[in-house]
Amino acid sequence: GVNCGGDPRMCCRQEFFVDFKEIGWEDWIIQPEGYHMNYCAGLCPLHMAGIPGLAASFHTAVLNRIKAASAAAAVDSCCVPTQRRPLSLLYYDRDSNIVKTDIPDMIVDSCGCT
Amino acid sequence: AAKGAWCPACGVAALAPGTQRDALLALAKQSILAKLRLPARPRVPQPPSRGALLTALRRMRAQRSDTAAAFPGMLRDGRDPPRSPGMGLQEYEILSFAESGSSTSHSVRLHFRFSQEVAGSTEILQATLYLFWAAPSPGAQPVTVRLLQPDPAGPNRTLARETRLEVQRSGWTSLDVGAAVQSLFGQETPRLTVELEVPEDWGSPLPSDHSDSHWPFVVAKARARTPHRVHRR
Repeated sequence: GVNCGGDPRMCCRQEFFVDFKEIGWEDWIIQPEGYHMNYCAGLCPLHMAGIPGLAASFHTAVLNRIKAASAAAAVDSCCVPTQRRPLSLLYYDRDSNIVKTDIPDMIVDSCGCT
Repeated sequence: AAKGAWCPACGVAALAPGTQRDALLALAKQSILAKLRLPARPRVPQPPSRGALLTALRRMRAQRSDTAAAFPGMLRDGRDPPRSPGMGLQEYEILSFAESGSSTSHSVRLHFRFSQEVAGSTEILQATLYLFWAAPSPGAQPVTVRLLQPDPAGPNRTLARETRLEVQRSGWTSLDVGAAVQSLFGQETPRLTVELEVPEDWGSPLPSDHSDSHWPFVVAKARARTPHRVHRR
């Protein structure tokens, strides 16, 4: 995947770190100190759509077959997460119990065009 | 995304930088609270004492290494081996310290509260109660641990299970309370009540000071319930 530079044009991953102290949550979230809420941004022009390895999948292969048949049949392409991982949290719940949980698919590691 | 299609980050890109940051921070809060099933962030917590927390973490680690020795298939730090893909159900580990309730000279009631958000959507995998006995003198002495459950007919509590132990010397005991905690997880206010009774000459079964590192606690492991399978017609 590609990380966005200063001015994202093409599909890329925009890094965005939420510091729990900045939003006043450091008193009830024990660990970690923040959340990498990265997101996907940028365009997916036709020549980038479905390049295997960006969002290699069966879906992409089918799209390539359609495009090969007739460019007019090609559909829009989206810049979406292609790899995500869990966010592990250690926090106090409403009864001041200490809870540890891994929230699946919360952190985007890479983006690609469908 | 295609024009008009909704996606959380697309709209953000069009905002002015300052507004964009605020929108993203709001999105982060909303996303975390939604995944923790919390309507709002919890109020400022009353953390346990440092001594009690360190003791509980040590006992949890000791318990894991015992289990790991018993089940070599588990990973070094006591986690279950990775399950088959698609089994990524969210799991919770909960550490709950006792609140002391009514007491007599040689018995006391303890309460352990579990949040509705977790209790309402998970199933208990295991739950263990840890108790420290401060025996005043060596030699076998009888103590009783009663698990009480709400009485559906009224405000009182009924006996769910009674365990008698012979305590030889001061030390920790752990009891499996998985079934009792699971039975709570369907209730409005999931609260486990435990009654401890010791010989008259022991005095109170609880440490005198709440910040004592021998304060009773429960460690529970829960997993999000599998979503109901959609029956194919």
